[in-house]
Amino acid sequence: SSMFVFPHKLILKTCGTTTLLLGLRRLLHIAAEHAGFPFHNAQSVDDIHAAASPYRVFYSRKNFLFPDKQPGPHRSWKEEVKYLDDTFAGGSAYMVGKMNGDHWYLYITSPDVTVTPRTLDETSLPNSSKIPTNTAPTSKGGLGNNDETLEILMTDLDPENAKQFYLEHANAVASDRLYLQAQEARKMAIGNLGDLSGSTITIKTTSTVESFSDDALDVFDNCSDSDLHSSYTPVSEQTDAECMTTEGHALGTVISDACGLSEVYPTSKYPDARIDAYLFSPCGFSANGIIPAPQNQEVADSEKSTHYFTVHVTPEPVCSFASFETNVPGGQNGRETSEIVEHVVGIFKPGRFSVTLFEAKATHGYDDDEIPTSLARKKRLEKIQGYRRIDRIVHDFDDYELIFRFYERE
Amino acid sequence: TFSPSEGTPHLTINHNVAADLDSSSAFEGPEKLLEVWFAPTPDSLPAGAKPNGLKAVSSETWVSVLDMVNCKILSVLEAENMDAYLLSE
Repeated sequence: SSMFVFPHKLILKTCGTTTLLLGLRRLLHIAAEHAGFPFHNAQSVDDIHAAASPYRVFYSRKNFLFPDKQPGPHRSWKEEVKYLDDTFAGGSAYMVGKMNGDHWYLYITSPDVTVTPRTLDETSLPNSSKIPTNTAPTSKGGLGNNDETLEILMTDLDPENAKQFYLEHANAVASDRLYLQAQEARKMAIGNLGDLSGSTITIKTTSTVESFSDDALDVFDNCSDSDLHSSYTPVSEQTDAECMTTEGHALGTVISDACGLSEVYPTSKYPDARIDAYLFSPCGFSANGIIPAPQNQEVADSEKSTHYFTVHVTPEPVCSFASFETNVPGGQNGRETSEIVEHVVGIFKPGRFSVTLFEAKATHGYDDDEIPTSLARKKRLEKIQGYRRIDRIVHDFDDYELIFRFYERE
Repeated sequence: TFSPSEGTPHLTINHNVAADLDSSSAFEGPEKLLEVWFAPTPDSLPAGAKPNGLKAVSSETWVSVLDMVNCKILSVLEAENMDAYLLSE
C-alpha cells in the first residue's frame, strides 16, 4: 500500500483487506485541524466532527476478486458507494468495462457539488446538513495544468516473471550481485596493483543497493572465489550497527533493479528520481518512486512539480496481480505513455490487463470540437506488442477525460 | 563521489515495523484508490490553510488514519513538494 501527500491533495492506495474508506472521515478532520483547510460542519476545529470540505474526491478500484474476504464497506461496490454517498453529496458512481469480465469502478465528485461531511463516529451522527464544498475559483481556471494519471492493473502474471517477487529468489539475486561486484572489484584492483595479497578491497558506491552492499563487501576481503558465492549475509542477521536499512528495503531495491522497474523512469532522463521499494516475506513487493522537477533544466512552469509512481505486486499464482500507477506526464521530454505501458507490461507479462488514463482537459489543451494534438500519442496505446486490445471506453467528464482500455494476451 | 542535488528525495525507514514484517497470512489483491483534493493546485490553497497544506501534517498524525485503514508506515520518501509513504499490507 502507498500514500502520497501533496500540499493540496492526498492519495491513498491500499491493498488486500485494508479498510480504506474507514479512514476517510479522520482524514478530513486532520485536514481541518492540522493543515488549516476550511470546514463548515462544526463551530470549532476542536470538535472531533470538524471535517475539511474537499475540492474534489476520486475513489476507484478494479472489480472484486474475493469480496467475501473484504471487511467493512468493501464487500461490494454498492456498499462502497453508499458509504461515499453518506459522506459526500453529489457524487457520481460509474462502472467501466465488461460487467461479466474485468471492469473498473469510479466514484467522483465535482468541485461544484455540495459535500456532506459527517461525524467521525458513525454511531452518533449529527444533523448532516448540506455544506458547500471549497469552490474558490483560482487563477488557473480550477485545474492543475498538467494533471494526468495512468494506472495499469495486471492479472494472471507470467509465473516465471512472478518468481522475482519472492524472498527466496531475491536472496539469490542479491548474492549473485555481490559476487559479481566483488569480482569486478578484484579485476580493477588487480589491474591497478597487480597483486592482491594482503590488501583490502573497498568499494564506494552510490545507490541504496550498493550502500547496502558496502558492509557485506567487507566479507570478501581475501576470500577465494568459491567462498564469495555463498557469503551473502541477510541484513536480518547483521548487528544493529551494521543495519543501514532493513532486509525488506534492501532486497526491494535489488529487485527493482533486477526486474527493470528502476528503468521505467531512468535517471538518464529523470536525474533526481528515487525509488523506495520493499520486498515482503515470503513474497510480495511494493515500491514508490518520486520524480522531482528538474533543478537545472529549462522547463515550463506547468512541469515544475514533483511526480510519483507506485507499484504493488502479489505474485501468488492463485491471485497474481500487479498494479502500476503514475502521474508523470507522458511525452514532452520524457517517455511516451505507450513506452511506459510496454515497459511495465514487459516486467510482469500478465495474461490480462487494463489501462486507465485519467487526464485533465487542461492537460491536453484542446476543445471537444478540435482535433486533439495528442491523438497520435494516444493511438500508440492501441497496439501493445503481444496483446489484443479488447475494450476501449471513453468517459467525458466536465473537466477530465477517462480512457479505459482492456487487453488480453494473444 | 555521489553528490545528490537539492532535489533528491530523502528516505526515512520505520525500523520498528519494517524489520520484522511477515506477510504470510496477508491476503493481497487489487487495491482501492482514494484521492482527496482540497485545492486544484499546490499554489491555490484556500485562505486559512497552512502554507504547506497537507505537507504540514506530521507522519505521526497520519498514523491515526492508517490505523483505521489497517496499514502501517514502512518508510517515507520525502521531497520538496510531496511525501511518499510506503505502507504495510
